[in-house]
Amino acid sequence: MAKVYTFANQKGGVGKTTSVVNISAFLAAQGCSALVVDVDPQANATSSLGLEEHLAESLKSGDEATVYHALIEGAPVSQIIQTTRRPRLHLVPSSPALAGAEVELVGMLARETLLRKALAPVLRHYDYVMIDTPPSLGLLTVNALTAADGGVIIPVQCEYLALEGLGQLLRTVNLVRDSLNPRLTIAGVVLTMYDTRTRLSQEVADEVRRYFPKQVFKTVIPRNVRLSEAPSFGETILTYSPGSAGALAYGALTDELLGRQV
Amino acid sequence: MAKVYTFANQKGGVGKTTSVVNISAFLAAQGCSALVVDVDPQANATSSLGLEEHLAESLKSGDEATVYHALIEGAPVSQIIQTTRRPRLHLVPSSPALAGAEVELVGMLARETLLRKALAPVLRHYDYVMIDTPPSLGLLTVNALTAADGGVIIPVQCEYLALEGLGQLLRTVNLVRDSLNPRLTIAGVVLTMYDTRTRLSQEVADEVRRYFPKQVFKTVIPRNVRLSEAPSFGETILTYSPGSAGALAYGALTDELLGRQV
Ligand SMILES: Nc1ncnc2c1ncn2[C@@H]1O[C@H](COP(=O)(O)OP(=O)(O)OP(=O)(O)O)[C@@H](O)[C@H]1O
Ligand SMILES: Nc1ncnc2c1ncn2[C@@H]1O[C@H](COP(=O)(O)OP(=O)(O)OP(=O)(O)O)[C@@H](O)[C@H]1O
Ligand SMILES: [Mg+2]
Ligand SMILES: [Mg+2]
Repeated sequence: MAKVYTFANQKGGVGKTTSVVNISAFLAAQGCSALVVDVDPQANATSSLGLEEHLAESLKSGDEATVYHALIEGAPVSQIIQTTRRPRLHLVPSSPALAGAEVELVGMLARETLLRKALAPVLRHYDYVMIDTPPSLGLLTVNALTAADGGVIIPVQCEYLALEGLGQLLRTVNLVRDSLNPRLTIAGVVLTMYDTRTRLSQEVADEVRRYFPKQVFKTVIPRNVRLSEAPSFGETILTYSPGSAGALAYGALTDELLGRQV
Repeated sequence: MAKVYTFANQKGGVGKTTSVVNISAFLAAQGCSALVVDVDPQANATSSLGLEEHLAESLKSGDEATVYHALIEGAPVSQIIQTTRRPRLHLVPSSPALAGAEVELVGMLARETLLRKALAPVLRHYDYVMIDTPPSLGLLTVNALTAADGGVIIPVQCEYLALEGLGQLLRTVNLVRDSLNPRLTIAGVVLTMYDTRTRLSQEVADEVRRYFPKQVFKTVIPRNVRLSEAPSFGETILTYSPGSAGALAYGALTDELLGRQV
């Protein structure tokens, strides 16, 4: 039975997609089977995993089924899952059409539980399900939190403005735990884009460790340009630049996550 | 009569808030009167302008009026406007409560025009109104686009993933122009966080200039740590580090924007 993790933080550009894609790649490389679920209308996880160009085109035009069809039309996820270039790493793709789902979900029955129900039939085929979310705390992210029995992983960029929204994020996590998913815990907090050259990174990291005393991963992800180059080739860091500081950090983070499993 | 600019891009962390706050500071320093309108529930523009601590606390708890009250309860914006430490620079603050507005707006009459109507009575008191938006294309951003008679300014981070969503953003701008605000133009595209050390920045910049042949500002904002430090002191770059590369770039960008006025 798969462990389902959701990566969430409403602050934009903090490394949610980069973490989902690269941790999943390391899990698959170690022999685990991983399913990435892209619940962001920007579909960055979908393109980062290099879905072939022609498929990417048809996703945009609406011919291929995406997570939108699973949520709004009840299409079976097993028919939406795509394989990627890497063995044991599968993807439920997204597309810009998902942007309309936030409003469409508002009037649907049990709207917060639709993703959880859609994923249930495929959990037994995977060791891990990793859900990427948009930078907001709307119904798409709430769906992802409701599905996350393994817990939520919170990437926090080592920047001052990234500290601001953590209180709101925790309130939302608590609300979802109380009324929708009693098993929702904070599986971990990942410090990202740490820049050793600036004092600011250290100050923010210290502040985050005070705020989440037990949950911050020891592994800190440094700012590393290889991580931002990899998606333009549709590759993960593991195949694009395996010896880079970014690859070493995500490798160590994956090991640390595996070590936290109960 | 004020020129109203909205800064929008659904990709997260691309420099929307940093651009609104710092361009507004340069406009005020040059003798113009500027009103920053924070339409993001993260309220990063509000905290970047150093709203006194006690005020920031009460904003979070809900005692003080914010843009939420103007949109959802019809409170007059003139009663919500706050002054900041800098002369001629005023603020309509936001707070986390605004996150609920996305859903509340769905059922309201003429919901996309509520911000435009709320701002109308105060336009004659300012030379510029600069609207910051959340990283999404939902009703809050649509409200901001509907209000933006001066046009939309699109910050684009010089990263591959930031290219992905531009098509969707343009479709939304065209939709708003066709059905809500015929005066909505693209006032400009700002390249941000340009890193001279990486090839990626140059490639992305070239791609953006191909995509928006006439609208990309000549001034490129470099990646500069002073810009990310300033908000932690509640200061703009102009007072925090006036000689930094970030300050020089935003000063030049402001001059370029003024030069484009018709
Ligand atoms: N450690 C890192 N070092 C350098 N660049 C990084 C790092 N992590 C992510 N990036 C780059 O920074 C940008 C933001 O990261 P990413 O898109 O993963 O964040 P996100 O939280 O998913 O953003 P959004 O809120 O828009 O969904 C991307 O261009 C990415 O390639
Ligand atoms: N040119 C720059 N150089 C270095 N850091 C920058 C620059 N511009 C912005 N930053 C920092 O990068 C982060 C993202 O910028 P900012 O918050 O302005 O983006 P945004 O688009 O408003 O994000 P969101 O989508 O969450 O609203 C912030 O921590 C900010 O301080
Ligand atoms: Mg993302
Ligand atoms: Mg912002």
